[in-house]
Amino acid sequence: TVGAVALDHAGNLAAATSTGGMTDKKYGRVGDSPIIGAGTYANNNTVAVSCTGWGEFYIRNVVAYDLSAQMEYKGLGVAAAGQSVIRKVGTLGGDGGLIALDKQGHMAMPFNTEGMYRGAITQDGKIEVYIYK
Amino acid sequence: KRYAMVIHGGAGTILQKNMTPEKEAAYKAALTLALQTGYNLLKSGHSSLDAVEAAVKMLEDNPLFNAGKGSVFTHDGRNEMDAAIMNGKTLQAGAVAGVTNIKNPVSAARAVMEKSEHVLLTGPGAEQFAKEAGLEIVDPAYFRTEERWKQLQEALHDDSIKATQAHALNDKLGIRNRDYKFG
Repeated sequence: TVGAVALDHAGNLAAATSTGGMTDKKYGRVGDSPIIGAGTYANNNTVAVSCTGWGEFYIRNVVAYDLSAQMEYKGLGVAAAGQSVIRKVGTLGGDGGLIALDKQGHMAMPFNTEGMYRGAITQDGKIEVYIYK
Repeated sequence: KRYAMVIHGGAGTILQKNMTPEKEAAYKAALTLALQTGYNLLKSGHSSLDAVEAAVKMLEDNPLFNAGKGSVFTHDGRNEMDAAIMNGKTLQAGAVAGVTNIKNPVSAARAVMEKSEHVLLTGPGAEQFAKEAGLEIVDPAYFRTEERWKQLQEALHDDSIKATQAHALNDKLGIRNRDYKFG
């Protein structure tokens, strides 16, 4: 799975996710990536989110929307909301991660696996790329 | 710090001991290029939608990642891909699922968002819509990589071992789970 979230000069947020799914999957199984609110979500009032991991847990927990809702209704910051939803997934036995970018340009990249291919670029062009914990 | 863009290439059992320096460098170069591509669009006044679509397309085209070229295989040896995109300003969204011949599924998702009244299209219908929307259609063989094919063979081999064990166990217990689902 791959994904991106961005904030443009007009203050608009966007999110996109694309995936090949799970090896050896059967019966037309679909994960969270194409499910709006589960693996992909964007709302100018809060945050843009793209998820990766064990899709069934992200769908059941509506992870991408839940992160936005925790920011909107509980006033959490993007990092705290990101940790909260990844913890929920882990508690239920799922694993994976997500990337999130809020309307002020704060970002979070939480995950509960050994690693996640991830990167970010600041508004003045500085690039950070990571793989391991 | 204020960020303009964040990307990911998937999470999982990614251990440094299993990674060669060359492969690690290739992953980091791919992520860096995707970030720079999206950022350049933002700096030249393009929308965040354009930026995320461009970055994801680059990662779909790179066989290192499980999306587009380099996608994993289903049980019956096909590549079935999914994608979604969402506009934070209008809350419009587009998605495709279970597609096998669209070169860039994320662009198909954007076409669904901008050229249809729907949000999610699946399978042959989504492929028909993408073709009519003018997206690049490729032979499914385009998505294949030897590494993913080997991963499927290993999974099928594991399945057969587990199946035997499960059947033996279930036979002893007197129950047979016809299609032995494994988590």
